[in-house]
Amino acid sequence: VKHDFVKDEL
Amino acid sequence: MNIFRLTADMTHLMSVIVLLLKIHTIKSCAGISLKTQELYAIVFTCRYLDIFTDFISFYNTIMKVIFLWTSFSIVWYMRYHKIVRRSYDKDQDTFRHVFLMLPCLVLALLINERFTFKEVMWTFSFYLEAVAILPQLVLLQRTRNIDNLTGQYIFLLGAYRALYILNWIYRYVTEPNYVHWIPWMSGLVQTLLYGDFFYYYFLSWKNNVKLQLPA
Repeated sequence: VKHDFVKDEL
Repeated sequence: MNIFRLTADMTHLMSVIVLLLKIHTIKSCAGISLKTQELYAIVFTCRYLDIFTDFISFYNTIMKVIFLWTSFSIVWYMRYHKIVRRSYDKDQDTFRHVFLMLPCLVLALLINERFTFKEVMWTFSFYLEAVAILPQLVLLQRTRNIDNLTGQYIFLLGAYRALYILNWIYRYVTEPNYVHWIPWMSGLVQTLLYGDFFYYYFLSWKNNVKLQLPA
């Protein structure tokens, strides 16, 4: 599954 | 934001503060690898390319600015500050950037989530961060006397990534569709690299003796 991931980590 | 993630970020912040404290108050960067610091500056530059394009939260933006600003200032102090730079062990800090950067770049070009410039740079930053500590660990092994601040700095840096692993587990369990292999795998490798250091750090702490790594 391809997720459009929110890059909320640092 | 969960407690592991917040603690991880705060630990990361503390590691930077400890290092800046050493630089500002003792005016010394003895035992600190400039190579590692330069790699971190590259890591954060490549990872935070989205700072102007994707707004996530005030916290997120502020932290990005802090990590970018501090990583570049540390490099500046070590290279150019007229007192601090004298304490830099140039002859001991011989690791070549290119040997770490090139394989990471190739790997990022091959294994990424999407083949776009920003995405490859983001992926590259994780691969590079995983190994960026290596010049520091090599320098540490060569330096017989590890002062307290240097030891604490590296301990906090390692603890930060270990806490991120707990954060990932927590998020995987609590958030649907939270799967992120690239940070997971590189984060795991990074944490494992600290294993040896952690072992001797705890040993010195337990026995209340000065930290020394075996030759």
